Amino acid sequence: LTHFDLSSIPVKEDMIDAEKVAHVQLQNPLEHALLVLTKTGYNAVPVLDLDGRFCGIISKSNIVETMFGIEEIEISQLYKKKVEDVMQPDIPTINETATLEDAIHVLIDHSFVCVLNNDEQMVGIYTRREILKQFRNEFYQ
Amino acid sequence: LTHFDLSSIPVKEDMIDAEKVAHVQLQNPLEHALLVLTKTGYNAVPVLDLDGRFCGIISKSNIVETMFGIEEIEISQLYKKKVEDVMQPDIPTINETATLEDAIHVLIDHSFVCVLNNDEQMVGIYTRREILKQFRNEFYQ
Ligand SMILES: Nc1ncnc2c1ncn2[C@@H]1O[C@@H]2COP(=O)(O)O[C@H]3[C@@H](O)[C@H](n4cnc5c(N)ncnc54)O[C@@H]3COP(=O)(O)O[C@H]2[C@H]1O
Ligand SMILES: Nc1ncnc2c1ncn2[C@@H]1O[C@@H]2COP(=O)(O)O[C@H]3[C@@H](O)[C@H](n4cnc5c(N)ncnc54)O[C@@H]3COP(=O)(O)O[C@H]2[C@H]1O
Repeated sequence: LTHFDLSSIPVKEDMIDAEKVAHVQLQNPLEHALLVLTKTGYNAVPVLDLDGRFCGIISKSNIVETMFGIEEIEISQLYKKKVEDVMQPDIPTINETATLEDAIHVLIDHSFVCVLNNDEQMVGIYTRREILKQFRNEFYQ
Repeated sequence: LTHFDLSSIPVKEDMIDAEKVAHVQLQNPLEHALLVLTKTGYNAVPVLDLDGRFCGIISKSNIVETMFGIEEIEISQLYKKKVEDVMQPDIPTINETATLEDAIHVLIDHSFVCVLNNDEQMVGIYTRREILKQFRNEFYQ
């Protein structure tokens, strides 16, 4: 095996840059968020504030769960509620100076991790697919 | 680094056994499938036939997309359609004698892979989380 040192590989090299990351805003109604998730095909995306700062993530599950009323499926909730009402705020992130060693710990429990600059703004995301490609290339090139 | 040989580690050791895998049947109405997905919290699960044979996977996206009508969100489709109408049938699988080397190739593009016996029945699933734990343990024990 080669000298594959995760702590020497910066996440910045292979992260998905912010401009390619689908996201929603705190104040968007759920119906808008569901449209974004459905159109992009992603199960969860980051939630940002108006300054581009990371606030949490919102998933299809978060939204679909609000539709399940007591007796039947109710879609009225999608028009009444906002992203900030149902999102997950306590999500681990990594700094833009982080390495694959920092990323792998988060990626055990989360399918992607947001990369932030020192002003808490999202500069990109690092995904499980990306780290698995790195491992596969290491073992099979 | 140690002698981490993916081709020598069988998936059977660390796969999630079939009885712990949430799944749905071909003939279930979408509303039932959505309930299973919402209650278990998973974004996608295997679809089996009455003999336990693997038929494909169904995701929250597959179901939610059917709700988007021309003008508005319509939930009537959830009661009219069945799992087999919207599922994804052409999904790669691996045999129960497979190793992590076989699994990693599928896990680059799919968040989990179904493990089948020679009768095409699902005996378990192997997930990205499981392979990432293997990598982390290899690097950080
Ligand atoms: N449009 C598409 N084309 C091809 N393959 C697709 C795809 N959408 C999803 N996949 C595959 O499904 C995996 C899980 O996607 P999911 O949306 O649950 O979970 C995604 C999603 O929540 C988020 N994500 C990935 N790319 C994103 C982006 N450009 N913008 C926002 N979120 C993104 O990161 C998670 C992990 O992504 P990862 O790539 O590791 O893993 C992805 C990828 O392998
Ligand atoms: N109830 C829960 N508790 C704790 N963490 C949870 C969780 N549900 C999901 N996660 C986390 O989110 C990841 C993506 O889940 P997802 O449902 O999109 O994608 C899942 C799901 O589609 C499927 N899956 C996993 N376990 C399953 C099971 N017991 N039955 C059916 N499908 C399962 O395999 C995919 C990859 O799973 P993986 O474990 O690698 O990755 C999981 C796990 O890290």
